[in-house]
Amino acid sequence: GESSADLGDSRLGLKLDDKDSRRFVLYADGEEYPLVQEFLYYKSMEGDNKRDNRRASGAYIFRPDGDPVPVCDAQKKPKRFFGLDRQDRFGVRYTILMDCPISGPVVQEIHQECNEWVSQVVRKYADEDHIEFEWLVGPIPDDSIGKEVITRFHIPFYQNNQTFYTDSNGREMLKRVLNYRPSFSLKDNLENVSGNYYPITSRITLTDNRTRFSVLNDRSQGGTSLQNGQIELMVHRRLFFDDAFGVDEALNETAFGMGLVARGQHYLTMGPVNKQFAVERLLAQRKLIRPQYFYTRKQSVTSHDDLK
Amino acid sequence: EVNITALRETMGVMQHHDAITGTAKQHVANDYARLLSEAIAECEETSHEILTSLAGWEMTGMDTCPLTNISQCEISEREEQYVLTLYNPLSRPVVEHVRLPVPGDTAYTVVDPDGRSVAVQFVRLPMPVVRVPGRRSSATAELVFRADGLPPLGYKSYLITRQTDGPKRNKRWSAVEEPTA
Repeated sequence: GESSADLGDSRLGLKLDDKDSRRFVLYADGEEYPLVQEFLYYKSMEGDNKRDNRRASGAYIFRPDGDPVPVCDAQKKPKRFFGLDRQDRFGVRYTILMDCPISGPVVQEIHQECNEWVSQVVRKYADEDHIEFEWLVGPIPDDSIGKEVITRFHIPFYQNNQTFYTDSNGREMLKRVLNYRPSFSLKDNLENVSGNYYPITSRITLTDNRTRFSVLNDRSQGGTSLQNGQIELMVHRRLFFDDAFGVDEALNETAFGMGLVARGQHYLTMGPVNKQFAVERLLAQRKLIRPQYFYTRKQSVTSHDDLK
Repeated sequence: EVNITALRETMGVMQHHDAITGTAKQHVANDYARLLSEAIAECEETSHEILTSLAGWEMTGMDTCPLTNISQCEISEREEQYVLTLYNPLSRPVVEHVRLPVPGDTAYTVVDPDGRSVAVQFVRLPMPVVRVPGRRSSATAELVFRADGLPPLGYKSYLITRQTDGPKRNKRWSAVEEPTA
């Protein structure tokens, strides 16, 4: 009924906060971690590109203007009704359409609508060792304010010592340290956000040497960890200015007269260090090199014998 | 060989830094998409030939649904019965969770290659997914099932049949809202 929204089990599960749809409790191998997952956007820098400090964010560079702004109402109470028939005080029957959670033998899901252009499904398949966040972002409004939308996962108090790991084209994991370059001395990082962004082609990982917290993606994205316990990945951009690096177009792709809609998945894994290497590697293979689907319409096949 | 040359060449074009980073002009990006789409379609013929040779019998009339990523597939939405063949390109057995777009008021059965009924679940599509501009689909739900033990570099086929006279499926999993303007 209207019990709390949760997914999975104590081995790997999530419980949605009663009052704030951004907040979860993450259960991993018998331990509990507070988890905040939210969508935000960086307002894109505008400019005429005539001086360094007036360079616009564009196709070649990511240049945010200030801190990210939450996309969703932080205190929005999660909806949690099934499609149950009810009766009002006048005796009229009506149905409350479920919003979350959806629970069955194969998968459990929580559907979340953030605003008109951001929504997501959080799901956990039975017997799987990851939690899937399927995001749907767009069309980003055509209000002349460039937006670079991110999803941010945050485990407060997680001690990863300002260090995170990103993959190099799906192969080895490279160590990244906030505001640090291994090959030269980084004195003043004028671009505190984009200066710490790295390409994430398959995964980004934090570790406190006891556990590993990773987010895998289904496509290349930019990402970083700007605070301990935090992972952010950029999922969509719509910009209205050219950055004058050569493309000579603003990054403003449209379809059907509107901004593009992007849909994709992030896979969250969490657990002891010694187990998680294998979990992440096998999951990345499964998700990035997925089975191919072929459909054969009904011809002579009508039964299992024909199928055999 | 001939059929896969186009994809080889297109993948070569896609190594260009503009294709990788997204810094191409819009009409060039559109052309990249066209090249990839056409090259993948050419490869499908070869995929069918490979599957036929693995199966040992003629697997004719095979189709793909490249728009399943937006929960749109003409075959799963309209056909009363069809076979779904899953080819595993990895060199180890894998599990795949299949999600097929289906109309919201119909039930289906899924039978695996051993003749066993597979546990299925119907999950309604969130309204933002249904309302995505440009999506042309009657699907308001997804048929979800677990395809176990897909053999390495091999395939498994599932027979999927729409239930025409059986009970409608559990409302709890099928509640859908009507799209609004």
